Amino acid sequence: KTKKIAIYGKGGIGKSTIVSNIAAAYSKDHNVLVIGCDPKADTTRTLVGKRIPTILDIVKEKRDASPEDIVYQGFDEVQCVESGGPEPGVGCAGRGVIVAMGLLDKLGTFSDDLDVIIYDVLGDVVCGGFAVPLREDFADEVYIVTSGEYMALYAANNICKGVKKLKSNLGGIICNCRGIENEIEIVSEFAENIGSKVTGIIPRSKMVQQSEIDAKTVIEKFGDSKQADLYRELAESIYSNEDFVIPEPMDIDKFDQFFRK
Amino acid sequence: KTKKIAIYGKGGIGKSTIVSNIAAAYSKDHNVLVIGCDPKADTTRTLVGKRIPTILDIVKEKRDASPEDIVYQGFDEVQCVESGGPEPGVGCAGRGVIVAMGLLDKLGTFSDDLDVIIYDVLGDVVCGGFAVPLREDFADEVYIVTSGEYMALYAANNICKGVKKLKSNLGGIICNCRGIENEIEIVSEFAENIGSKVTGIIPRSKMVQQSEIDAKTVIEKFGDSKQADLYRELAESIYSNEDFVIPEPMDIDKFDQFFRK
Ligand SMILES: Nc1ncnc2c1ncn2[C@@H]1O[C@H](COP(=O)(O)OP(=O)(O)O)[C@@H](O)[C@H]1O
Ligand SMILES: Nc1ncnc2c1ncn2[C@@H]1O[C@H](COP(=O)(O)OP(=O)(O)O)[C@@H](O)[C@H]1O
Ligand code: SF4
Ligand SMILES: [Mg+2]
Ligand SMILES: [Mg+2]
Repeated sequence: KTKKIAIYGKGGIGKSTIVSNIAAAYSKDHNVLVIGCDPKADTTRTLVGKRIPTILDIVKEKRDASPEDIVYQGFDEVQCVESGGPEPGVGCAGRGVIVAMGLLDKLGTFSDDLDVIIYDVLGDVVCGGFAVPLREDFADEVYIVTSGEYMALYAANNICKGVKKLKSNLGGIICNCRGIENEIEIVSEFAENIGSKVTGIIPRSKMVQQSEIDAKTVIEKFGDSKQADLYRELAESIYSNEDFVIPEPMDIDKFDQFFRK
Repeated sequence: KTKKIAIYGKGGIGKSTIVSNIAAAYSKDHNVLVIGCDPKADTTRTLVGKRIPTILDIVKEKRDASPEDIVYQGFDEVQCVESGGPEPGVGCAGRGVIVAMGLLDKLGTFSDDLDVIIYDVLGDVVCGGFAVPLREDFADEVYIVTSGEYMALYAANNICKGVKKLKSNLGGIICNCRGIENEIEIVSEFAENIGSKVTGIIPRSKMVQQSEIDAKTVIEKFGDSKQADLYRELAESIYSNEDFVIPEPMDIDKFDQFFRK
């Protein structure tokens, strides 16, 4: 049965880096499809080696888009799609995700011979198209990327409210470290507070920037490194995870108290 | 004539800190109204000394909200309002702004004896309620807060697309420094590239955290400091600014090129 995973988190927290690297890890033994659901449309850049056209761009040009138009082959045959976003100020920023989900569904891209589908979803607001992967069973499990910073945890808590509201399944919290003091304790305590756990910890590493400049994943450019092993480890933890919860988000006063101590 | 200013920027970039401090600076000689348009609803916390109820919270409880219910007095008589946001996963995150603008309009809160109205607006997505201050002439001038980081400048460029689309006036770019190498050059070059300028530069300072812990602005807690003077200087630059442009945002390839050099 196809594993359908949604990765949420605050903009800039490291979702695309994590999604592209775990996809590259899975690609060794699995058929993988990565779907970018962030208007930044750059999730798949390090898999394909360049930015690919978004579904929104493509349907503007072509009335009848085919799978070949929208699905690109990346590193180790990972299949790549970008939803895209409309021009700012013109309609809902999540519209790209809505159009993309509809089209992928219609074209039968979600075929059974896929082992893993990973959605990379903007998490600064949980509304409109950005709630679709939670809402419409496009994804069965959610992981939230955070650091130990207030802003990232605030967004994570907010995403939990959306996950709970839409009765989706939280698999765990991924700590993408920013080098904050006591970062892992803070993130672990946060995870515990909302009824979840830390699925994996990814340290800060210059290899991320170095591989990104070459439009590659760490798995591709530094495949023998410790950092690559940690992405493989995270991929494995996600794949074998069987604990899912409906999270218990904190109300704002409890959250502020939690962070201030 | 009332000066109506909207401050936009990526979540966590420092909008609320800047808005509350320039409001405190203006309050000495002007009647000021601050309107939080970020679902985080914490713009006015350092002016009032605590979190105030949001308009969305209040209209849920009271059918006929009066100005006394929604407008709170803060430091030096700055008037404070928070729009709030709906529960994540339930409707548009910008709905709080839409409801708030309608109610403030109906209640005549935008009276002529106000000298300055400042909107603090989430800028990660420029859609729904978050585009309202640009769209409906609630604000006449826009300033964008950024740092030298890719994510912040990407968001700033995105906001410029919204400002241009909605034919709003960009007054300038505010650099809230994060301590990046060559930060001021990067932000200045970005401003120049989009046809604007840097209106002010605010350095990173521990006084921000220290006053925030006391739910105060730097102006209130460290009124004689250099940091307080810089907020006053920024307030003055904004107040006396007469150059406005419709910005020329960069397309994604030009933006990536700009950042990579
Ligand atoms: N573990 C890490 N170590 C160092 N830099 C990182 C790490 N993870 C992400 N980054 C950097 O942070 C920035 C944002 O990451 P990205 O994956 O694009 O975030 P998102 O997709 O959540 O917006 C990128 O410039 C990336 O190079
Ligand atoms: N100039 C500064 N120096 C140090 N910390 C700052 C500065 N400006 C903002 N911060 C900190 O950054 C965080 C985010 O600022 P905030 O004003 O709440 O951002 P926004 O309103 O854009 O989400 C806060 O914790 C604040 O204390
Ligand atoms: S639903 Fe969310 S993404 Fe769509 S217009 Fe509203 S704020 Fe923007
Ligand atoms: Mg991304
Ligand atoms: Mg704020």
